[in-house]
Amino acid sequence: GQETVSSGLKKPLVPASLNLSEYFKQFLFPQNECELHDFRLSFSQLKWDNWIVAPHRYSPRYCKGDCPRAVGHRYGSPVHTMVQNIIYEKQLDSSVPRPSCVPAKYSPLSVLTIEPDGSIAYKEYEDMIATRCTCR
Amino acid sequence: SLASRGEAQIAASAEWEPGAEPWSLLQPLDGRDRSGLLSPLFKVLCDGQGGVPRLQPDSRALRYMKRLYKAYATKEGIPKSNRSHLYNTVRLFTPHVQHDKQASVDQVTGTVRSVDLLFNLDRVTAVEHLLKSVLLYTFNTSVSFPSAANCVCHLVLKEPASSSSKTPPRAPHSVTFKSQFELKKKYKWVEVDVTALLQPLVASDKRSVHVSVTLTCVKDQRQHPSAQVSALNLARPSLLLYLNDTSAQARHRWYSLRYKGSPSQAPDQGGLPACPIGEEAAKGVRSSRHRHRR
Repeated sequence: GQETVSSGLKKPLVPASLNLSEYFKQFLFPQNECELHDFRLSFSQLKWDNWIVAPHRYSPRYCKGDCPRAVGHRYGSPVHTMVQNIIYEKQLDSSVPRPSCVPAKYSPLSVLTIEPDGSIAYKEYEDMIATRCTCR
Repeated sequence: SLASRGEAQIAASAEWEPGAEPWSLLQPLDGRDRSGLLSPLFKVLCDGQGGVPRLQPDSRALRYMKRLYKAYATKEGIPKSNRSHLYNTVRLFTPHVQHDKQASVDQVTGTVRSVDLLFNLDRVTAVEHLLKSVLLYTFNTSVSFPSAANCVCHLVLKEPASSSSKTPPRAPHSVTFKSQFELKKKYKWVEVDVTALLQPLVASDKRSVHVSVTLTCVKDQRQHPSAQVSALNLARPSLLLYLNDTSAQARHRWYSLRYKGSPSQAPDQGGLPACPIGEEAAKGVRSSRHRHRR
């Protein structure tokens, strides 16, 4: 892996004018790493508020970012993820992508809807709000 | 589970016709569009519309269900974990009225109101299993009624003549319930538990319930002997069904209860407490506000 790391370093990440502490902060706090992002939508935006009475706002959230190379306990990733990363980096098979940043845990959502026949339904749905991300 | 086998059945036997809409693959075999959120979501993906045109519900029913929603879910829409009930679906149906005999008022017999109701339960899917059903009466708080009254609710379940010649037509069920209502200013709703009456009907896949309801309320002599009995402004009762949806998309509360280490409670049909939602909801709201302050 030495040669990969160094090739990473070769990229001109820092313009000359930035001071050193900024430069090192990059390594302490990796940029754009896999994490949970907030996203709120209101059903009126989708013009669904004529049949979804509650909740007024729904924040499904989503996962986005790069997966670190040595994925370990921090993401709860299985060993398979590391194997896939090695296949990707060694370019053993060009169709094998780098592991993806995906939701690992969800929480349910209660929805109050008006049915087509005018009856009203309260239902609890599983896995509607992402609460944690993982790499796999 | 039954649901997952059903889904496998759909995938295995579905014929892919050219031009068929992709979400039709998820349709249950009997072709009725039944399953909760998934099919409307698919429909949006396919033709971008926000769902089919809907009949507007009764405003009282909608108010009741909004109150139920607040009692069961947080502002963000997450089901409250302190609820110990096992049902993950509550459906409220407003009736089609066959005929409505006006309330008769008598100083001795009290207020009598009988109404013939027809409930269309088509929206209840095969994977939604009935745990409890109640008739929901709304009272107009402006009635001049004594604070307590004895009410007798008499129900006659009329089963449609069976279409098949094999099963002989049965005499209509006649089941009498007796329950006492306390009318206080803050109660707007009262639930009358009819689980025992409807359980066999819903379990046998019948989706049309025809029932005649007669409610007789007599003032409680002990409290207000001089109070005049006036006509109870009774709205027609709606039907509330508490169901457990076993499909993969539905939340299975017993799952989270089990993993929280508390034994899951098997529902016995009559054991679920029927209590006015107003009182229960108010209690829920009060305790959380208290916690906030502390």
